[in-house]
This record gives sequence, C-alpha cells and structure tokens, in this order.
Amino acid sequence: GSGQGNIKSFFGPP
Amino acid sequence: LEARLEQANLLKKVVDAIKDLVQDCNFDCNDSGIALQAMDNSHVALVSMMLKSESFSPFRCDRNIALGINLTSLQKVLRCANSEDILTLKAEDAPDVVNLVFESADSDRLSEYDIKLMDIDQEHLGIPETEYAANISMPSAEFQKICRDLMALSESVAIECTKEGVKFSCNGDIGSGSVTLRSHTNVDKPENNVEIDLTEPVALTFSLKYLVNFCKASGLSGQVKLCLSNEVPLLVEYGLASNSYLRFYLAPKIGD
Repeated sequence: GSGQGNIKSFFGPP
Repeated sequence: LEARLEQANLLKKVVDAIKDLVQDCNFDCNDSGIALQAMDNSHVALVSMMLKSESFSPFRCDRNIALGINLTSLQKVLRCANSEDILTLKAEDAPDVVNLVFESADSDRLSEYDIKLMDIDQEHLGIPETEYAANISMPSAEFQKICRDLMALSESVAIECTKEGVKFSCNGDIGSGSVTLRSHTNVDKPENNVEIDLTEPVALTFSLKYLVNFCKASGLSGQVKLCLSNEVPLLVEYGLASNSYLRFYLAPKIGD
C-alpha cells in the first residue's frame, strides 16, 4: 500500500 | 507595525483558505512584509504566505515582531469588514493585541477591533530553493474541479506530467477516472491558459483531501501553479499582486 510522507522529512530546520 | 491594505478582503480570503489546515500561527512582521509559515497537525502539509511590504500602502515595521494569532478569532473579526473596506493592521512593540481598523472607501464609517495575541512556539522549516522538473500553470477553478471530481472516487490522485501533458488519475472502489490537460493558450482569456514547462517526466501520488483544502484559495487568483519533482513535496502556488503569494506544500504518498 502507499503511506503518507511527512513534510518534516523533506524540509529540514532553517 | 502599521500596514494598510487596500482590500481587507484579501486577508479575509487568505484566512478563509488556510484556517482549516492551521489554527494558531505567527504572523512574522519585518520590513519586507508579513509572512506566515505553518504545518498542519499531521505534518503532511505546509502553508507559506508572504504579503510583501509593496502589497501595503503605507507599510511600516520598525522592529521584527511575531504576532501569534488564532485564525478563528481573526476570521471572526475579518467578517466584520465590508467587502470594499480598507484594512489597517497595527501593533506596538511587544504587543498584547493586534489592532485592525476597517475604513469604508466611500463613507465615513470606521470600525476598530483588537485581537488578543498568543504565545505560539512554532517550528519553522527551511524550504530549499528547488528547480522543479515540471511547472504547470492552469486556471485555479479547473484545478479545483479536478480535485473535487476525483475525490468522489478515491482518496488519492496520481499526477503524471510528460511531454504529452499532465494527467490526474485515480482509482477507487467504484471505479477509476482521469483528466488530462495539454498546453493551451487563450489569447482573449489568458486566465484560461494551461502552460506546462517540463524538464523531465514526473509521477507522484497525493492525498486529495489536502488538495481540495488548498483549493479554497482559488478565489485569490485566476491561475494556480503546480510545481513537481519526483520524490519531493508538491508546491501549489496562488500568486497575489506585488509578488506576494500563498503557497501550499504537500508531502507525496510513498511506497507505491
């Protein structure tokens, strides 16, 4: 099945 | 801070568009304008708004301040404005409240509200500059219709962009559906243009629930821009006057 990605795993701390 | 917005309606539409995704957020004010960045509770989507100082006249912000505002409260107050009202936002140093003044352009009516501010400890993410593989501009109403139509069949949509065009497709319990758009130029109504700028083919899957939510911003701009690269979040951008914008980022579905 397909899981939902987490936005925090793509965009790190500034 | 003192920032006068020709149309109170602009801020009202922004708040209406994002308030189901994010509830309490900081409006970060500095001399370049008013910015907001917030994730939804499940950390799937990110909202990024920038109202540049040029969108206001006049705009003055002497010191950087973060105005922590509950969006439901802000929406309540913005609903008190008439559609043609001018809005002035004011806040002092280390403020307890933000002050909103609505002026009618053609009468002498002046209304004034204060909203209590909150301390919001908000996580700020760094959004990398990205050269997307596919940049698609299309009518915002068209994108909204596609998302709503496909959501009747499925909870997720595959977006595939090739030289042939962009295909939105879904598979659900009752069946499947797809909509394909090709580049299209309408000289008389440029708002109806579909522009596809592709450097390499892209295929990604996204939750329709979030996309339908983003489409609440359709009233802000006749066109919407979708930017995609494989394995990175989708960018959905509604451009506003003076280079201001409302952007939504959505993490892709993984493990197909």
